[in-house]
Amino acid sequence: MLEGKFEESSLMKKVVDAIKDSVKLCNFNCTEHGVTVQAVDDSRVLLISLLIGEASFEEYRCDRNITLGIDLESFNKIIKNGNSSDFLTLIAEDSPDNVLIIFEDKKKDRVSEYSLKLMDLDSDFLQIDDMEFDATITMPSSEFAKITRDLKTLSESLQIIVTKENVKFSSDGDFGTGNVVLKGFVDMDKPDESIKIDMARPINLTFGAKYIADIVKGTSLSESVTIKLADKSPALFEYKLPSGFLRFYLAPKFDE
Amino acid sequence: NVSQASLIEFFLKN
Repeated sequence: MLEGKFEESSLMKKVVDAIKDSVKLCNFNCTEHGVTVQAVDDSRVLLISLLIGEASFEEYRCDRNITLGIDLESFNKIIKNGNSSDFLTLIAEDSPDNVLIIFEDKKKDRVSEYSLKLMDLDSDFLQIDDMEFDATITMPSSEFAKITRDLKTLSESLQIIVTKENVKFSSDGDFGTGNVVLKGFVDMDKPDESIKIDMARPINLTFGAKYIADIVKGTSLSESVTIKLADKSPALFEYKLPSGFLRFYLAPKFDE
Repeated sequence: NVSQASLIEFFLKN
């Protein structure tokens, strides 16, 4: 049996918001260590990998591994009904047909209970071995989201160029070009505002702007985002959770 | 011109 209680429903709301536009159906795999999701978008370009660790829950028990096949659009309709500050509890039997979603306000004078029908989904797992990256950038997630939104207005592609000194985000469209250059710096007072650039080898990669626009829907999950890049390889975009992570792997575009 | 790569090219299916 699964019983997981969050101190606030806001975490699950943000997680669903972050992934629902990339994938529609996915299995939530529940183990004694927490909840994991791995899912690939329909075009096989973007992969999400989610870990909500046991410590993200106020109370958590999962005696046996349980798979919850969830339609995220439906789940989102229910999850939006809770207030962000409500306790959120997920309950499922060992071989469940549905999952119970319970919201309680902190005064305990209102309890809302919903049941979501589960689906039997083919799990389509990709094996991701530990990848080696040539460059790692950590920066404020809100800044990355703004850069993505701004440059997406010019072009369907977003180029990321990393040199020793800086990282350049660039777009080249029909009516003009744009770029944003960031240098590394340390903000002692607000570490999350810092920009850290680690580069072993220079990087020049191009990505579909619409996929990166989906990735930055994870912005509310974390103050900072880490971007890991390797030549001619998928990039990794990571938002850290209090215990766990939301990772996006994005395949690059290549010159023909 | 650029073409979009697929993740399948990089990650082997189990």
